[in-house]
Amino acid sequence: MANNNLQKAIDLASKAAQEDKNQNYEEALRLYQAAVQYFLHVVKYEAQGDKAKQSIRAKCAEYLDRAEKLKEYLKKKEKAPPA
Amino acid sequence: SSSKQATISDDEIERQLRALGVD
Repeated sequence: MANNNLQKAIDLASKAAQEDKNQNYEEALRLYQAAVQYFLHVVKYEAQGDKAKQSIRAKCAEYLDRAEKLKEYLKKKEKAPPA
Repeated sequence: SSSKQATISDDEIERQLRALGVD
């Protein structure tokens, strides 16, 4: 079972959360996106039990939600005229 | 309360991912 994609996804997701906590939002956004891409690959191409798929999809939804918020925040920040 | 757990579909994930990537 090529679990390396799953492991990669998990690594990326935990790095994303770390960067998020450190307020490196650009990096966190990039890592969340990469993590979801790997998770999606695993769900689509690597046979997992339905239960595992459901929980991976739920994780993706969470990360995507967070990534969208970061993206909004970064866009707003960019627009904000330099103080 | 809207059950958050209604799991998202692969297509929906893919769509959101694309939306994110597009600047």
